[in-house]
This record gives sequence, C-alpha cells and structure tokens, in this order.
Amino acid sequence: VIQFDKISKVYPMGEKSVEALQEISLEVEEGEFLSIMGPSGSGKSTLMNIIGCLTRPTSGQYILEGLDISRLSSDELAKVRNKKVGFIFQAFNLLPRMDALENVALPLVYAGCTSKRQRELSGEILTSVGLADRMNHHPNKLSGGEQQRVAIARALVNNPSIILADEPTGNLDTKTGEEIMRIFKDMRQQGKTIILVTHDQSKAELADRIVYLRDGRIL
Amino acid sequence: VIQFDKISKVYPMGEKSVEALQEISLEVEEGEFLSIMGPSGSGKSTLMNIIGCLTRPTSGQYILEGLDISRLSSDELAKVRNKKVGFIFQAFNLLPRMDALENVALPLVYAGCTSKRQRELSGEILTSVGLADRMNHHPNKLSGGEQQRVAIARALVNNPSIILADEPTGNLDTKTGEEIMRIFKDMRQQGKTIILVTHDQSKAELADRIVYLRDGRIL
Ligand SMILES: Nc1ncnc2c1ncn2[C@@H]1O[C@H](COP(=O)(O)OP(=O)(O)OP(=O)(O)O)[C@@H](O)[C@H]1O
Ligand SMILES: Nc1ncnc2c1ncn2[C@@H]1O[C@H](COP(=O)(O)OP(=O)(O)OP(=O)(O)O)[C@@H](O)[C@H]1O
Ligand SMILES: [Mg+2]
Ligand SMILES: [Mg+2]
Repeated sequence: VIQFDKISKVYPMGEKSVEALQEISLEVEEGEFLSIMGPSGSGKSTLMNIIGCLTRPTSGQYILEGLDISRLSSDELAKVRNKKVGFIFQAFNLLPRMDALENVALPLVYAGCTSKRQRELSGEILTSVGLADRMNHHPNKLSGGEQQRVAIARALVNNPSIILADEPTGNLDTKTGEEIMRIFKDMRQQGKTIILVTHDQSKAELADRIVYLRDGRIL
Repeated sequence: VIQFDKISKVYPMGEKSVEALQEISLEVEEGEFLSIMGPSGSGKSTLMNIIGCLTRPTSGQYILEGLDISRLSSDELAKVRNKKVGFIFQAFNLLPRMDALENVALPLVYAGCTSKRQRELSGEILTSVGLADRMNHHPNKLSGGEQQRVAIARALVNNPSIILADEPTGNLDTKTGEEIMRIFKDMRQQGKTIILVTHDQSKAELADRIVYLRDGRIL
C-alpha cells in the first residue's frame, strides 16, 4: 500500500544543506504493523511526513495505494490525506483555541459529519484514552501526556486505513502507554496499516517488522 | 534545600476545579538526586513548576534555600529562579525566533555575560549534547530530540545549583538518553541538586530516591 523507490529529502540551509533522507526504498503491505527506530536526528519524522503527504520528497518515487504522489496537486494530496491517513504528530499539533473535544472532532468536520455525530464519536474515543474528565480543557490546561492522548484520539476518530504514529507514548507512563499500544493492535486486527516511530524497544517489538534508520539511510 | 509543607495546587475550571496537588510534604537535601514518577496527569509537572517558582501554590508553605517563597515578590522570585534554578521543560519552551545557540545563551544574557563568553559557553554545551552541527538551526528546523537537547543545554549553561528536569529524555533514543543521564550524574558529583521527572524506570533508578505521585498525592 506504500511504496518508496529511492526517496531522498534535502533541507536547504543557507550554504550547507541537510540530507535528512538518502535514497530510501521501502514497501509496506496493507494491514502490516511496521515500526521505525533510530537515533535522534536520523530522519524518522521526515520519513513519516513524506508517507503522510505533508511534505514532498526532493527526489524518488512514492506510490500510495496505487497513486503516484508526485502527479497529485496539493488539493488532491490533502483529500487523500484527510480520507486515508490518521497522523499522530511528535509535537501533538493541537489547536490552542479549541478544547479537547473540538480538536478530536476536526477530521469529522472535514468528512462532513453532523455536529451530533461529531460529539458522539469524539466523546467515545476520548473516553477510550482515559480523558472523559478532560473533554472541555484546552491544550494549555492539559498535562503533556493528556495532550498526547488528545492527538492520538484525533488521528483515530474517523477510522483511517493508515495510521502514522510518531513517538505516541514518549510522554506517557508505562500503563497508559500499554493501553495506547492495545488500541493500535485492535486497529491492526481490523486490517488497518500502522507505522509506529518509537525509541522504546518494548513498543517496537509489538510490530511485525522493525526498520532501523541512521543518518537518513535504512540499515 | 527544598522544603514543602502541605503544598496544594487547585486549578479553577468554571464550575469544577482540578486539585492537581493535595497536601504534598517533601524535603530535598542539597546535592540529592531525586526522581519523581507517576501516571500521566498525576501532578508531576505542577509540582516541578512550584519547585521552580514558576507558579505559586494555592496553600501550604514552600521554603527554598531558607527563603519563604510566599513572602517574595514576583521580581524577587524571578531573580532567585534565574540564579539558582535550571529548568528543562516537558514541552521544551524554546524561542522560535532564535537559533539553538541564542536560545542556549539566554540565561547568560540575564546573568550579564559578555557576548563572546555567551558564544563560548553555549557552543561548548551544545557540543556536549551532540549538536555541534545544528547551532544555527531555529527550533522549527530541528528534530524533536534535538529541540529537547537544546532545552537541556539552556538549563545547564550557567551552572545552576538546582536542576529541574521534566521528562528530559522522552524524545531521545536510548544511547542519547544515556548520554544526558551521564551529564546529570556529573552535575550531581559537583554537588548540584537534581530533580528528575521521568516515565522511564531505568532512568529513575539512577537517582538516590524515587517519589511516586498519584492523583496529586505522594504514595
Ligand atoms: N492550567 C490548568 N488548568 C486546569 N487543569 C490543569 C492545568 N494544568 C494542568 N491541569 C490538570 O492538572 C492535572 C495535573 O497536570 P500535570 O501537568 O501536573 O500532570 P503530569 O503528572 O505532569 O502529567 P504528564 O505525565 O502527562 O505530563 C492534569 O490532570 C491536568 O489536566
Ligand atoms: N526544516 C528543516 N530544515 C533543516 N533541517 C531540518 C529540518 N527539519 C529537520 N531537519 C534536520 O533533519 C534531520 C532529521 O530530522 P527528523 O525530524 O526527521 O529526525 P528524527 O529522526 O525524527 O529525530 P528525533 O528522534 O529527534 O525526533 C535532523 O538532523 C534535523 O536537524
Ligand atoms: Mg522525530
Ligand atoms: Mg507533565
């Protein structure tokens, strides 16, 4: 469902440039649970941002569910992304002016759900990540791990077929982290494709396969 | 050096309120390495923010190095904080318009260092956390773990006597995380007081003592 052929990403920085990814080739099957590990700065988030169609590669070919991403316009890319991909950002990226319930409902707004249905689905998933008592808190009135769980809930609420989770348990205690991993495993049982970036070996080993990145290359 | 006597913190939230800390009593000796663990939302960051004089308790007494914090004005509090405390925030709190070197130099600007000395000390500590090649990057051009290391460097650059680290290794791979813990252990050898919030048991066990929080209380 995801095919990378010699994907590279270069960030221009004045005279120097950063080669964050160097000729990455990778295939992910539908319904596979893949984990990505590697040192800080090795290119994991850059790889995830390209898979999630948030940034374009500098060179190489990316085929997502049969679609050649380089031939799609920004609008078409946004449509594919909103429909197929649930993205859990390493920095959460919650909207500060909305409370937890409204943040989680955003993908449902894009999908054209009624506001009643939005509240129901958002409330359900926030309860499943342990935040029933924090639905009306804005991000700045939530703890780090609570914000992380709102970001997880938002990514899963409209049942996407591909889940991209960039270090989703870094701010969570062991028990809460395991509850989140259980949710991912349930989604995988339903045939979803999951790609998990983590620094936690015990989480990575729940996947079908682990890919290691170092200095922008797959080891 | 740090004495809490029945410290409570209540966040008002409309009709309800959140009792984030409930009658916390705690003593930390000078030169002690204390670790704080507990579930997400249990009050760890709130406790650290009160220790670091960033927020005032709702009730109870806090004595920092013999000073009764409730009797200090905001200005006096800021002076104590800048001089004695190095704070590593869970959300990093880097300034987006400055590069890594300028962010790290901020405590030295407050302390009245020359700009030459600022660049020397900041450069040295950024190199010691592995970021020699990223000094001119702004936060939005750094990876999550690189931003975290800039936040660590900024907290340590002016050699504070108390280091408050709120989950400083959540975005770091195992090897980089261990390098950071080694820096903390060196500082402890020099007689600094270190308080570390972490969800990682292996990091917590490097401390002299572990305190567990649950629902705003010490177990
Ligand atoms: N400004 C605020 N207003 C209202 N509630 C708040 C505020 N800040 C924090 N809280 C609540 O207080 C509780 C304690 O928050 P705190 O950030 O101290 O937890 P924590 O132990 O650091 O959690 P984590 O491990 O997830 O970072 C949380 O349930 C949170 O929702
Ligand atoms: N916008 C940018 N401009 C320039 N360099 C960048 C930019 N974004 C990232 N980088 C650099 O590219 C490299 C890879 O970044 P990336 O965020 O993919 O790493 P990562 O593996 O996710 O790291 P971490 O585990 O710390 O989150 C880093 O060294 C970083 O400094
Ligand atoms: Mg990253
Ligand atoms: Mg916290």
